[in-house]
Amino acid sequence: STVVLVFQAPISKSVELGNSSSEFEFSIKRGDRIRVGEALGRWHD
Amino acid sequence: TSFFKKLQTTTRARTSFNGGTGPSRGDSFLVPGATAATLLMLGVLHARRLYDDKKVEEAREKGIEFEFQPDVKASFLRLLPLRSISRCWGFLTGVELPVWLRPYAYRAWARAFHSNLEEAALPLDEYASLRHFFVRSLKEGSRPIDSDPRCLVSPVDGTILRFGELKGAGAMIEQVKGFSYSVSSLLGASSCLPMIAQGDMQEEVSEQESTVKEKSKKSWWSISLASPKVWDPVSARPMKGLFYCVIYLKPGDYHRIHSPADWSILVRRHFSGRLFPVNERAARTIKNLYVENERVVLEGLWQEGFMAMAAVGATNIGSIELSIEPELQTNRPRKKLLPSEPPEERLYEPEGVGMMLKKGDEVAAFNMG
Repeated sequence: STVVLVFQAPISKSVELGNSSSEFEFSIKRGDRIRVGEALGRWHD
Repeated sequence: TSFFKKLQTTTRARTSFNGGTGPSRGDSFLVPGATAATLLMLGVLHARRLYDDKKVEEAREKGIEFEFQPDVKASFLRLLPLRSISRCWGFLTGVELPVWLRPYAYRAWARAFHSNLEEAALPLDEYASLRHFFVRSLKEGSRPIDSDPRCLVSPVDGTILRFGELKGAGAMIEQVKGFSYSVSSLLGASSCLPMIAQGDMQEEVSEQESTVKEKSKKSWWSISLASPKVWDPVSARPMKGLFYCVIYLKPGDYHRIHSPADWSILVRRHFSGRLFPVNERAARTIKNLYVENERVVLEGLWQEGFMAMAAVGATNIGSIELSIEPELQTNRPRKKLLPSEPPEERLYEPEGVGMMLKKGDEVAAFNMG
């Protein structure tokens, strides 16, 4: 079984202007084992 | 060993009851012989699976990415009555086991699929069947929820297959290298996925600014989805800041789904599709795997905007049970031959507010069969 999560997350002004950096950052890597409640990603004010 | 000893004692007793005649003596070897052959076959299959997993793991570590390659086995799968097989599997695993056998059976399962039995909420002999054991809940505190308000947590135990930002026309998620599927096909054509027409790119920034201002006036959950945007998935592009994450649950994983954030679920869609396996090999060989399989999509809003979660079933884990809507039944016998039926949709009450869930709340569970 598989779960797919699709969500909007904050992006910085620089992204709006065309730069590639994003305010939301995933804290995972492909192939990582993850458990319920562990962070998938974070963003900063 | 004790199981075999018991089996031998039973067969010996039967032989002596029949008077120890020739034919009954011969028959007595059939049961242990068949059992041993089955166990041997299961062992070989498991060893092969471990070997394949190891190979995939090694390839991933080396940075080798598997490409999409349809094969004969995948085509053959389309001919099989996978839904009936899944339901039959569910029936078999739902058979109540004798109390003495339960710990052995569940320990064997845990050993084969690397489950942690110490986390199970109940003693092993209290799980009446493998199906019951499979969807076991965990001891209090086994899964601490990250309390950082600026983080999104994993809704399940599993392996990260893909993640990233949705960009470009159609908002596509890569299944494997060389094949992608669109998010709108996964979530449903009536989804409120935040997309913009390509011609409106210039207006996007000012539009987003005004949306943010508007949002700050209202509380985030009170934004109604009563008038969804009409868009063309081919020419439309996702609004900036739309992300995705695909997590695969192995048979030994904890199979309950929790809320990844505080959010309000407004709509539930049930796609009664096929039930292909969803393992790594299937993802490499079956096109549109996640779009064709039976799934339940929950869609709503969280503090940062749109959020949707799709729970995709598989042959062995075919039914999805929602704790927020226990009456929903999935993996039902099909009435129509065509797999492309429109999804069954339900709007949660009250309209525009929906069902509020806290980060870490239990949302659903995957059941065997």
